[in-house]
Amino acid sequence: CKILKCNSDFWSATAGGPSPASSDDPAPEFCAALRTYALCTRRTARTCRGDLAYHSAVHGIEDLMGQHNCSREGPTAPPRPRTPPAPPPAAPAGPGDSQERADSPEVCHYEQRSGPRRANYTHCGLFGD
Amino acid sequence: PHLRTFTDRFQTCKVQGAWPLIDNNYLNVQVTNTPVLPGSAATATSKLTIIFKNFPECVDQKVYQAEMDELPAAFADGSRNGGDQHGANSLRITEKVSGRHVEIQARYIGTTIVVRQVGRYLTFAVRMPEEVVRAEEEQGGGQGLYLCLRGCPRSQQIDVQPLGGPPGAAAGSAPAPAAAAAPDTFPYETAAAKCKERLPVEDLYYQACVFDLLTTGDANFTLAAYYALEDVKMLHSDKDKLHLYDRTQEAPGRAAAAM
Repeated sequence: CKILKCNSDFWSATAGGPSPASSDDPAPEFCAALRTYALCTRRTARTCRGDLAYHSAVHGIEDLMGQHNCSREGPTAPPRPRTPPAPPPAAPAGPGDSQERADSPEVCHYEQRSGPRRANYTHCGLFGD
Repeated sequence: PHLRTFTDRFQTCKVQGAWPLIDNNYLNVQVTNTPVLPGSAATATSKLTIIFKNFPECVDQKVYQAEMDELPAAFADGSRNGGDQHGANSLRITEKVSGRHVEIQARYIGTTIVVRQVGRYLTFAVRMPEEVVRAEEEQGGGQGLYLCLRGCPRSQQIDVQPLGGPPGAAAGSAPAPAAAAAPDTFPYETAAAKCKERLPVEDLYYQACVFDLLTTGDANFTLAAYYALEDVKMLHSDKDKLHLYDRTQEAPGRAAAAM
């Protein structure tokens, strides 16, 4: 379930500016971000069934759309800009490498992110002539 | 090449030229196969391109490319990890044997990839969560038409008969379509004996080994089959399914449906 990614994408998209103060004047960018957020949750619906964070997000989007008078149909937010490159490390491990980071966010560990249910793994191979 | 799909189907394919092995939201793997002998239907992998797509907060898009006699231990940009984001080390390349064997860990998608050069040609193996395999389906965009999921199209499959004995014997027959062009191949008994040394279990890996020796006369393919089985032992989650005995030839689509 990738609801945390939907959440973080939404917060990243909306953190730069204030949300609209009144429902009479919906902010197009905020509504677009909300529609993107809704789309993201729909894409994760199957794997997130029963996930509290997922259902909270779905209800939260409904509330926010109502509060800010956002239409369900309309443009979505443009892709999130990439993270600007960090300054080069003092002693890189290799050409172009970043420094070791022991504290990678949970989202970067598939097994931690997928929670207590055990992932099923598959294999594919290609060899010979 | 010989293909073992995500659903444990085993096929020998022509697939000359560039073909997608994997194509989903996170990963794109493309292989290029070239004839092992002029005029032969049998091909082997001469180039491999892997694209790890951008994964926010973890890794930048990274491209890995290997070709015959060039198996780098770094991505195309010279780096060995996922770039500059906070979780960059959730994607890493490790060189196991210089110029011969690399392993790529993509921890953010629970995926391990092994690439080898054995003889002149490349081999590929991957371990991937089913959820990641199905990612394209969840997004509803792609058709999932890639070899690891659907197998080779029927028109690209080589009809390899069970290799139970020498060509023409009642128990089996030589891989005629591909062997016809091979000038200096082994006699069946020699090929079988060479393969038996490395692959004592007469499964499809053993049969693939015999096929390759009969087709090309290149003893390096014995090692390719041997290492392919070693990679299965390391990467496959079901230890009861390491050895396969029944070849799969069926219409594309059924394999994916079985998943």
